[in-house]
Amino acid sequence: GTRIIYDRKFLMECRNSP
Amino acid sequence: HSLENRWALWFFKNDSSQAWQDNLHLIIKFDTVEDFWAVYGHIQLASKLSSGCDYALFKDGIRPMWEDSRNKRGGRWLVSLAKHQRHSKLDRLWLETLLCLIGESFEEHSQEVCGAVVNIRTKGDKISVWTREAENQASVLHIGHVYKQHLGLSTKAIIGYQAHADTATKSTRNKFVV
Repeated sequence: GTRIIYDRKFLMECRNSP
Repeated sequence: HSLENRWALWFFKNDSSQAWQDNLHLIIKFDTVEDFWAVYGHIQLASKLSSGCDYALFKDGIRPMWEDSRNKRGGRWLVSLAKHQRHSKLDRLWLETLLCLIGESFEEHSQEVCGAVVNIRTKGDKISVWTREAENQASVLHIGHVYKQHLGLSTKAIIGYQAHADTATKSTRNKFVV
């Protein structure tokens, strides 16, 4: 099946989003 | 944003009057990116913990100890820090480690990952990524190469992989290095 992969950039953007 | 896995964050506080397992506490489980950041924002940075404390992030259902059936044949990629690196590097390297885990940075080899541990120790802190099968050389090496790259370690730096079975018998032999 497909694996949910998030790169560092995306994860860091989620930290900063309101 | 759902994560591929549900993760459990554990905290260990050294208290020699109690058995080792009684000092290990499950803090919380999470399975979304947003909940990860909420948890991360509410706990102390690793560099602020007292010596003898650990954080561990493991897949739900795997206890952060060698004895767990999903760890006992495995081992760990170990990053040992010098004393002075607690303030300059520890928190960044631990966060990069957490992001590698929850983001599944090791692609199909991520299924070999059990979790990661940061040990806060006077003699030098340690960060390790635990995998489930020390004999799965291709996966272990892939994880080691990618992990080293994500930490931004110099190509000259060497990190070693130790089988838990060897560590348990006090051997510090590296089974692999990258």
